[in-house]
Amino acid sequence: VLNRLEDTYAKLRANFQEVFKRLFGGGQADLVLTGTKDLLTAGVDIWAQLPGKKMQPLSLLSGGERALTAIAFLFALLRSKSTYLCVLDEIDAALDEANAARFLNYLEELAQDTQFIMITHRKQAMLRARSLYGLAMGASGASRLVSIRLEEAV
Amino acid sequence: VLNRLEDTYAKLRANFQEVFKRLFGGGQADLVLTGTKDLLTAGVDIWAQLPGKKMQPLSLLSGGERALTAIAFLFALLRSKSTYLCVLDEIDAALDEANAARFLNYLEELAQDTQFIMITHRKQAMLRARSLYGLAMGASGASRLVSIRLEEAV
Amino acid sequence: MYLERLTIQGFKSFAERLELVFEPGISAIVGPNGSGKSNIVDAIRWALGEQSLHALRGERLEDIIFSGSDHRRAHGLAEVTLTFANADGGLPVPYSEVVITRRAYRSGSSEFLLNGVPCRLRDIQELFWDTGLGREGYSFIGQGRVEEVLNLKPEERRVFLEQAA
Amino acid sequence: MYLERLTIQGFKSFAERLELVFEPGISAIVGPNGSGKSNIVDAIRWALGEQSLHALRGERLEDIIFSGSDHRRAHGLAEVTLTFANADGGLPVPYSEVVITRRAYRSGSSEFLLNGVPCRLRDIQELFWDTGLGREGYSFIGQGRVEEVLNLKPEERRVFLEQAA
Ligand SMILES: Nc1ncnc2c1ncn2[C@@H]1O[C@H](COP(=O)(O)OP(=O)(O)OP(=O)(O)O)[C@@H](O)[C@H]1O
Ligand SMILES: Nc1ncnc2c1ncn2[C@@H]1O[C@H](COP(=O)(O)OP(=O)(O)OP(=O)(O)O)[C@@H](O)[C@H]1O
Ligand SMILES: [Mg+2]
Ligand SMILES: [Mg+2]
Repeated sequence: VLNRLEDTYAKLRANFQEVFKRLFGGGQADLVLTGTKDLLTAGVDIWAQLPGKKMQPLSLLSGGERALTAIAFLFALLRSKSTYLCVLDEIDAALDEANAARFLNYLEELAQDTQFIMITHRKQAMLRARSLYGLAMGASGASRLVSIRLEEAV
Repeated sequence: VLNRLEDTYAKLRANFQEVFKRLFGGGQADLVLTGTKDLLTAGVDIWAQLPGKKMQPLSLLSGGERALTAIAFLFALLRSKSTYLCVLDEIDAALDEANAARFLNYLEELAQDTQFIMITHRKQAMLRARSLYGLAMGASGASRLVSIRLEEAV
Repeated sequence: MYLERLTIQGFKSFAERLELVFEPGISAIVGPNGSGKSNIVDAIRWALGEQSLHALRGERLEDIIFSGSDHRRAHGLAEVTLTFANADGGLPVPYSEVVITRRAYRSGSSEFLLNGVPCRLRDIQELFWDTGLGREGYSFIGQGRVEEVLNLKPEERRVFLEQAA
Repeated sequence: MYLERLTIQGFKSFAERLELVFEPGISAIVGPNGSGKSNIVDAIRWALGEQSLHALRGERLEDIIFSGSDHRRAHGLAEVTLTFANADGGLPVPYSEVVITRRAYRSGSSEFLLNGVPCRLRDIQELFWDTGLGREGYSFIGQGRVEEVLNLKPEERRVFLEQAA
């Protein structure tokens, strides 16, 4: 068990370092074991250094930078051990257009192994979906499907 | 003191009922005292019923509906006792375009008595600002001002 | 293994029957505030066996059954059906298509079906244990919750490491 | 009474001096992730006397002084100046313009100025007590925090009622 945990940690750490660089276009990040050196009880800390900047506490990162760092951790988990289905509810909300584009590019790569159902308001996200559904709250108080015109959306 | 608290509660409650209707285009809401009937120790609960729907726990409301309900409470406080300056950091993030429009319309009314500094990504919010500043992170790692073209923004 | 079809009726805001067909890859759901997008996420979790009403943003069982509106009566039954394509055997049953149905009646009773055959909640939960779609996994990121992983204690974050093992 | 001018240098990401001029009514600040918008909010709070580094998203005093980058050296001083128009006497001092300056040195020392005259932190905090800009007020809604008021215990929400009295 301990060997398997060590392999997983090595793989997760390498994936996180790589995904972070892809999503931020640079910089560096790491997953660091805390507390005891015993993997069965150690904690996992996230360190992030943005491109061109010094290492700082995560709390100092902006809202969008924190969201993207969390997404990098999630993507690293999916790279280490993919799940069949992943449902994402507006996780791109805090990202600006440039960060959202890098996020979607990486998501498309992961989508070869995982089915993603994504709730979004973003036009560039809608454009990359194979299936796109629009909802509305009907006047009668019930949800209903509506057809979507992409030029109007967003 | 108790009389003043009672007057404030009556005013805050009336303001909240009115602001909620304006922001949601209907429905009804209330501020309800909980615990003891003694205003000095009672709590304040928020009840919200969306247009056309039944009264439900706040937790069932959508992300955007919860944000707008919280904004209604804030606006009710400002109507009851305005503050000179109010700084809002992306509080419209979860709102769709229709809710954002109603939010901005009401904000403009409050802005006659209160100075608002609003951080936003939304074009319709930028269009209503008397002063508009754009920031960017320079290549040298420092924040700097940039000029903004409103057709490109958003 | 992927989710082919989602059918919802009577669950939360879905007074009318809603059917969505999905393919592998990326699917997107869009719409205004309160239109039911997050309710769809709740429906999928519930049908997979989620038992915590709090995780579904509710307080009582009746919160997940359509409660009525000015123009519609309340429903007595909430039903969600998930249809999975299982050609790769990702689900440990010998069917190329796996259909899960969960029902909840306002009276309090529940029904669970696996390819049309009544089963227990536990059977459905166990079916998905190794797929990463169980309760502890990283398969569902709720609205406004993507940053949560940054705020966990290091020991809590370690749980993800164990799941990825 | 309104904020006329904000001048920031050396505070967080503002290695270069930044000066913003505001008018009554609505002002908007826009820009990409990490450009410094929320840092401006932190600067205003800090200059008004905020003492909790946690409230400014920092851990240590050095977190609010420009820490340097690949192309710039770290700064030794963070300074924020707020200039208020006070024609209506909203601030209880006999000046039509009130200028507040707060400085923090990497050495750990601090300076506070009121219209150019050195003063204590407490003098600045007391100046703003009745304006609603103090710590407990509803004058600052931080990023991602607008929903917080819905999650408070009822007794905690009562505090707002008291402030509005
Ligand atoms: N049992 C129920 N009966 C009727 N309506 C319900 C029920 N449960 C929830 N709703 C309604 O569903 C709506 C919330 O839907 P949902 O959270 O899916 O919105 P959303 O599309 O995700 O919106 P947002 O973009 O704001 O996040 C609320 O308006 C709520 O009143
Ligand atoms: N002491 C410091 N020295 C240098 N840079 C700093 C310092 N403190 C914070 N920063 C930088 O400031 C940036 C965060 O800025 P801020 O939170 O204002 O962004 P923002 O414009 O609000 O972005 P978002 O739209 O994502 O919320 C981070 O990249 C962080 O590295
Ligand atoms: Mg939602
Ligand atoms: Mg910000």
